[in-house]
Amino acid sequence: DHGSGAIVRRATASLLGLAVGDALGATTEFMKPEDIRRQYGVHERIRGGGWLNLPPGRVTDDTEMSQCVARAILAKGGWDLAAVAEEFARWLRGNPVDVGSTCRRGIRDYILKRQLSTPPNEWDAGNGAAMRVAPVALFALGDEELLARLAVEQARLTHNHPLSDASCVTVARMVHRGILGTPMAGLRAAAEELAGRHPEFRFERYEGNATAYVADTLRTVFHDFFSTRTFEECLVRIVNRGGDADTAGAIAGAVAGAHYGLEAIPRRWLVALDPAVRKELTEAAKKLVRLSPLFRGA
Amino acid sequence: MKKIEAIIKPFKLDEVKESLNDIGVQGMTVSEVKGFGRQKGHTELYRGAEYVVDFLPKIKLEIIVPDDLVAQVVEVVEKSARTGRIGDGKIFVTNVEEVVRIRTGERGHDAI
Amino acid sequence: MKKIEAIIKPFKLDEVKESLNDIGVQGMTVSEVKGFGRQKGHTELYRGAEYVVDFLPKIKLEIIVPDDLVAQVVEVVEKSARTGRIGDGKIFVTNVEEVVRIRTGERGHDAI
Amino acid sequence: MKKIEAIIKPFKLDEVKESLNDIGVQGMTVSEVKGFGRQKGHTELYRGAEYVVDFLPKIKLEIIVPDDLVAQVVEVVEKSARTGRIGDGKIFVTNVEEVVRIRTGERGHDAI
Ligand SMILES: Nc1ncnc2c1ncn2[C@@H]1O[C@H](COP(=O)(O)OP(=O)(O)O)[C@@H](O)[C@H]1O
Ligand SMILES: Nc1ncnc2c1ncn2[C@@H]1O[C@H](COP(=O)(O)OP(=O)(O)O)[C@@H](O)[C@H]1O
Ligand SMILES: Nc1ncnc2c1ncn2[C@@H]1O[C@H](COP(=O)(O)OP(=O)(O)O)[C@@H](O)[C@H]1O
Ligand SMILES: [Mg+2]
Ligand SMILES: [Mg+2]
Repeated sequence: DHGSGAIVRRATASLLGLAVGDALGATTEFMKPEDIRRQYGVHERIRGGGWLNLPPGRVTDDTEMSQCVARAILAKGGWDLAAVAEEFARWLRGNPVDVGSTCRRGIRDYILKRQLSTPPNEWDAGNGAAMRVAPVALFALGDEELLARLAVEQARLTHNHPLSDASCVTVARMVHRGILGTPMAGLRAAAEELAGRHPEFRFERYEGNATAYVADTLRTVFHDFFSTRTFEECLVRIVNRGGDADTAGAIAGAVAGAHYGLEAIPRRWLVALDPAVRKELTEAAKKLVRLSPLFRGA
Repeated sequence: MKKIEAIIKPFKLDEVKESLNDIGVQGMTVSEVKGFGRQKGHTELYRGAEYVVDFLPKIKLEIIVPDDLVAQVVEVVEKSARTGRIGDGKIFVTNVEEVVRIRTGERGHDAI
Repeated sequence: MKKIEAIIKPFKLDEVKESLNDIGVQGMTVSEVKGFGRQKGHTELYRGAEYVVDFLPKIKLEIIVPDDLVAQVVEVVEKSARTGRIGDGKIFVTNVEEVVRIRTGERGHDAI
Repeated sequence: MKKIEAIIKPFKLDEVKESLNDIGVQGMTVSEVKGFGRQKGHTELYRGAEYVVDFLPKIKLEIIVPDDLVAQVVEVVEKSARTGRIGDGKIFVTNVEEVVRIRTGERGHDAI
């Protein structure tokens, strides 16, 4: 179904899927699979807890930074990198529940030096930029070139590394194609194109590394997304791997949400989500899509 | 990289932490110290006799920052720690040759 | 000579001391400090309400070593202090211009 | 400017402070630390069993001084802190790049 209504629903599913994956994975972040098994059996319920001691349904920096990107676009009615940086700064000052060290450095350098692009750094291959890229895909609907440009621009606020850049573009592309109703093969093509250029991302055989290194995160996401058949199956598998579970969950949720659509997100997870977050993301999805080239007939 | 060490009045800690938070600086190490200087200690009653306790409790902050942020961080600490009365404290800047984040092994700027 | 300062998790002190002992480093000065960073503080119950205490107790080690031992000592502290979880701590290396052993007046390397 | 850090036996604090006072040095920051070195710790009785507590309480002094006072201040601390027995402690001199008096914003020598 490619009607505009269906597109808005899949765009909404992408952002809500991100939040659900974040909240679900936050419980098992930094845990090992055997410890998750011992403590929860199979973790498949939004229960909060985790190292951040969260109330159930609470999201973390993965969703909150995505919200920042969305807010900036909507506030300006278009793309304004400084506005995105400003939203990140406002968020950081508000004592968020967690902030990655690379993200914190980049935002601090924006606050103190008005820096909008961090210098290249071999240690910047973390997943902090890819985890927040989904709103870009909604705003750039219909224009994969614009999508690729903005995906990297927002990344460079905090991360400057070829693998982070490529990951942002690929995740955004997969979300984009999912929302447009492209069959799974189209999403797989994007993942394989990335793995072709960068063997670090090969995902056929999964070796169980769920770290914050962006290649590990995306290999986990790709492997679990392409080897499962439903949104729920994909997310449950991914968050039970532990490691950087909230971020892997958030990225998988964004992609799987875009592909499987709203109806595929288990209702019990949606209602467990922080209501304010659920409301804002639902609104934002609608508005972002309306600003996109596809909807503006550009 | 530099180490910014600040000796401040204890009640100023929260204000200094918040001002640093506003500029995105969160990491620091804090210790309780005793200060001797122009500010006079207080008198204490002990077993019926009055004693001049000549030191004053202070808080010491240690914050490692990249060179290009030193001036701004010093200024933020200075402003937020100041009351204008004797004993406000001091800030020292020393050079740090290497920093390591123990968890990840990251070195240099990536460690702060 | 260099000063190696390490902020570590308190329960790691014995392990770090032993690992340093194993490479012949025995002298050090230790203090109890409070750490602020990404690691979350604990919750405390006070008058029925829950409070997040936002600092964490840490141990600070200060070890003066000759230049040629720095890399090795840093590595030993790093490995023995690591748990891999947030809050493991930091190591700072600063230059020391002079050291004196008070008992004997010895200076420089003879003082450590 | 230099920072003179001295690890001394706690009972020596007053004597060191007075000797420094005598040469006009009054400002300093003091903290309680634990020392590990050649001097052996003491034995403690706990639940009927004897434990060797392998550290010893020490006092750490931190005194920022202008370069031209370093030698003299080091000597004064050395002499007044010495007992001649193991564990007297150590003095470290490190360079300080900037000092700020928080109350007034004075920098450099005017800040000490
Ligand atoms: N030379 C110094 N070296 C190290 N610490 C000092 C020195 N002078 C002052 N301090 C620290 O700064 C604090 C404030 O100093 P004080 O002389 O009381 O007031 P002010 O800085 O307002 O003139 C002292 O309590 C002490 O902790
Ligand atoms: N910039 C800094 N300056 C001084 N001490 C710091 C700084 N950042 C962190 N620390 C110290 O290191 C400890 C651990 O830092 P934290 O951010 O919690 O975890 P991690 O180092 O594992 O990322 C803190 O509790 C604090 O004592
Ligand atoms: N390498 C070192 N780095 C930092 N502090 C040290 C070092 N060696 C000794 N100390 C400090 O000096 C104190 C006295 O050292 P110790 O070896 O016991 O006696 P002495 O200095 O008389 O030989 C120790 O308790 C410790 O606080
Ligand atoms: Mg997170
Ligand atoms: Mg994460």
